Amino acid sequence: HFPRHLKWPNNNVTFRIENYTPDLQKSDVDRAIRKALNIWSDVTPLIFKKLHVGNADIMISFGSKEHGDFNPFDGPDGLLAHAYPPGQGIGGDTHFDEDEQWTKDSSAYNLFIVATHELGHALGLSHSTDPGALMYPVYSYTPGFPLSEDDIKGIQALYGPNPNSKKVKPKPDAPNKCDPMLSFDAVTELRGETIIFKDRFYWRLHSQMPEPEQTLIKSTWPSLPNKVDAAYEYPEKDQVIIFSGIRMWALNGYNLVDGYPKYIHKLGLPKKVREIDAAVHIRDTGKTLLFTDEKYWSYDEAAGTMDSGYPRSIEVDFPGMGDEVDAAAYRYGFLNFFHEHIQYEYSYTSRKVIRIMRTNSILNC
Amino acid sequence: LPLPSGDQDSWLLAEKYLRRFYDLPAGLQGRQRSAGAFEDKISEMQSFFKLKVTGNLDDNTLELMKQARCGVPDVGEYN
Repeated sequence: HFPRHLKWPNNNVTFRIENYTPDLQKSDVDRAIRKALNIWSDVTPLIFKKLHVGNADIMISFGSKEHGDFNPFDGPDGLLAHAYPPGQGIGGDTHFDEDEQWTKDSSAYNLFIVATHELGHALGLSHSTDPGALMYPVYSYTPGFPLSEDDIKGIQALYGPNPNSKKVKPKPDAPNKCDPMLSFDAVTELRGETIIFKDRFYWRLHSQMPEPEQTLIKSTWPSLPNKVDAAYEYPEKDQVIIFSGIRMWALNGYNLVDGYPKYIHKLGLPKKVREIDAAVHIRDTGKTLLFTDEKYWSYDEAAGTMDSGYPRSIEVDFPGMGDEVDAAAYRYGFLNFFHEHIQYEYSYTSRKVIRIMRTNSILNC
Repeated sequence: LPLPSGDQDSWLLAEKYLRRFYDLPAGLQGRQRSAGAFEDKISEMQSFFKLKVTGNLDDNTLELMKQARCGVPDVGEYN
């Protein structure tokens, strides 16, 4: 700890990202910072709220050389970042050296790793002499859960453990993307990327990313459950709707839309429906198709009502597709249906299955 | 005697490092005092990183000083 065991006086800490590095997409920086804060909130009672204007406890910024605090950076390598212990004014503020190459992987300096370390300082941790600790002063890239026992003991000495007795997750056994029997829980588009949910994880696919990136759902969206049944994007509102059991969440990027979660029956589904298997929004028609067991429903987004004449049979309306769906996505006029380890590409215009592939072919397997 | 240029660079790098991370006093001091302070801080850093504590600027110590790291000092108050 720092001298006098500096810490925040209460567990609600605000943060604000003042500017962004050009090395990464804005959403990547948002995600890295959110993931880093979630690592510390997982093991303490701390709650982090993001501000978009005004003064936050932890002001996060990128700058190079002399950047306004008389504590200049030194160009590429060497000093990567620094942060101030909890306190008024500059206390808690966290600065990253813009002269570094910030990355999401191990190719240069991983922003998530450095941010988790620096935010440890912003919460009151000083450096650790334990080379395996995150709070060790020298940078090293380690995949997986970044905190060592030393880090956890240190932060809990200041703030105590997480009251939900949230055990620190052991290194999760992530699903193997090239398992030939792999099936999906849900698939959705998100601002031009494809998000595939499986167990407690999601893969993020982007045309410019050679490899799908796998992350814990809760690392990015802590308010979501560990298991997603279905998901779809409604671009008109820049929202992604997530279904799990009888509840649904609306996400705007990485933030939960106020008023959610809601019950799925708000959409007009009968109470006997207890789970949505798959969901997909058809941009051309403005309809969202909701699949449950062997039937599906059509929801008119603009009117906010369920279309009449539903539910209808999946097998009758989508011939050649089998009678159940795990996940569905719509791209360029094609509906991609995923059921167990098989993926059906269905042409919405010619109304027939035109291609059958393995589910994980979408993951470059 | 003036240090050979290679040593000179290493010495300057070490002085900068120790000033930033181990609170080595800046500015001019008596020759005796500055050498003593320098050696003490080298020993402090070697102890932190679990290196052999010699008080001398040996290769291992210099190597570690060149590694990418956090800008927060390893000792004392940071403000």
